[in-house]
Amino acid sequence: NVAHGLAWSFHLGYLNLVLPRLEGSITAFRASHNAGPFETRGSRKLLILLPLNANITHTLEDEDTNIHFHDNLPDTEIDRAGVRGRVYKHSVYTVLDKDRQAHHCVVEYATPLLTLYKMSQESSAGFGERDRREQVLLFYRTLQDILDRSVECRNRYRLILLNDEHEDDPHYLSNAILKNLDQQE
Amino acid sequence: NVAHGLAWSFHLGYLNLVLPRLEGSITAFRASHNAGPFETRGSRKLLILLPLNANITHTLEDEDTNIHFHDNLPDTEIDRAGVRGRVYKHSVYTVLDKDRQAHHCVVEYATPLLTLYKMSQESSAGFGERDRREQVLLFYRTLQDILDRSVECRNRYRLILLNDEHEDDPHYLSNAILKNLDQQE
Ligand SMILES: Nc1nc(=O)c2ncn([C@@H]3O[C@@H]4COP(=O)(O)O[C@H]5[C@@H](O)[C@H](n6cnc7c(N)ncnc76)O[C@@H]5COP(=O)(O)O[C@@H]3[C@@H]4O)c2[nH]1
Repeated sequence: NVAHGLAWSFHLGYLNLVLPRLEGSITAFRASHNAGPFETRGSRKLLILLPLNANITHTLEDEDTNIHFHDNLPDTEIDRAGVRGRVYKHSVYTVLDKDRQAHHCVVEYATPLLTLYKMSQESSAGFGERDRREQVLLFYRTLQDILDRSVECRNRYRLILLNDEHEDDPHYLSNAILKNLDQQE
Repeated sequence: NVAHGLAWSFHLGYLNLVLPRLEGSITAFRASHNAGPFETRGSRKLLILLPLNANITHTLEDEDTNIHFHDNLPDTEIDRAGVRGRVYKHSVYTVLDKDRQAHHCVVEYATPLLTLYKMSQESSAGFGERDRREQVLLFYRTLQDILDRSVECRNRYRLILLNDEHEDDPHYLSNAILKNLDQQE
C-alpha cells in the first residue's frame, strides 16, 4: 500500500521536522514585515491541501484569482543525510474572501500526492488511475492517525481534503481554505 | 510494500528533477571556485549511498576522517506544490585515498532509507526491524529498475550499496566511495 508508506514518510521526513518550528518562523516573519500579516486574520497553522484526484498544481494563484502569493517564511536549514543545510521553507498566501478582506495563511499541497499522481501515469509503477483515489483517501486517513498521536505536531496543521467535482467554481480553492480558517479563529 | 512507493517517490520527486540539472550545477560551481574541484580526480555523478541497515547519519565526516565537507553546489529553486522556489542542493565532499590524494564528489545518503529506519522503530507503523533489510534491498532494486529506464537520468548517478558488517574499518565509507570513482574515471 503505497499511500501508507508515503504518509509515514511525509510525517517522519517533513511534518515532524517543520511543524514544531512553524510558530518560530511565523514570529520571525512578522518581525521583519510591516504590513502585519497574520495579525488580523489568517492562520498560524500549516494548511495542507489534499485534492482527491491527486492533481496538484505548483502555483496556487493559477487555481483561483482570490489567492495571491505574499512572501516566503524564513528558510529553515537542517543537515540531512549528507546534505549540509538542506532547506525547508513554506509560502505565505493572501486569500481574499467575498468581502475582499485579506487573510494570510501558510498553505501548500501535500507533496506525496504528486508521487501518487505520477505513479498512476507510469505503466511500470503497477498503479492505475482507479487505485489513485483510494490511495489518496488511505494517505489522508493514515496521516490523520499519525498526526493525532503526535504531541510535537498537535494543533499546528490542518488537513484540507479537496473534492474534485467543482470545475465550475472559480473560487472553490479559496473558499475551502477560508472555511478552514473560520473553524479555528 | 513501503520500499516500492518510496523508490518511486525518490525518483519522481527528486532524482528526475535534480539529475538532469547536475552537470550544469557542477559547471557553475567550478566557475566560482579556484582550487579546481572535480578537475583532477572525482566524479560528476551523484553518488547515492544505501546502507543495508538503513542507518543513516546526517554528517558524513562523522563516519570517516578521510571525508571532509568541501562546499555546497549552487541551489536550484523550483516551484513545487505551492511552495515558491523550493530549494534543491547537494553537498560536495573531499575524499582522501590511501596516498592522501583528494577526490571531489557529490555524495549523499538516500533519504527515504531514513523513513524505513524510523518506521521500523515506530510500533504503530506496522513495520519491524526484520522487514527493514528486505525493504532496503527492495528499494535498491526498484530504484535501479526505474533509473535504468530513465533517459534523463542515465549516467548521472551511482547507487552505492553499503554492507553493515564493517564496524572495525574506520575508512569503510571512503573506500566504498573511492571504489566507485575508479570504476568510471
Ligand atoms: N513540501 C515539501 N517541502 C519540503 O521541503 C520537503 N522535503 C520533503 N518533503 C516530503 O516529505 C516526505 C519525506 O521526505 P524525504 O526527504 O524523506 O524524501 C524525499 C527525499 O528523499 C528526496 N528529496 C526531495 N527533496 C529533496 C531535497 N531538497 N534534498 C534531498 N532530497 C530530497 O525525494 C523524496 C521525496 O520528496 P517529495 O516528493 O518532495 O516529498 C517528500 C516526502 O514525501 C517535502 N515536502
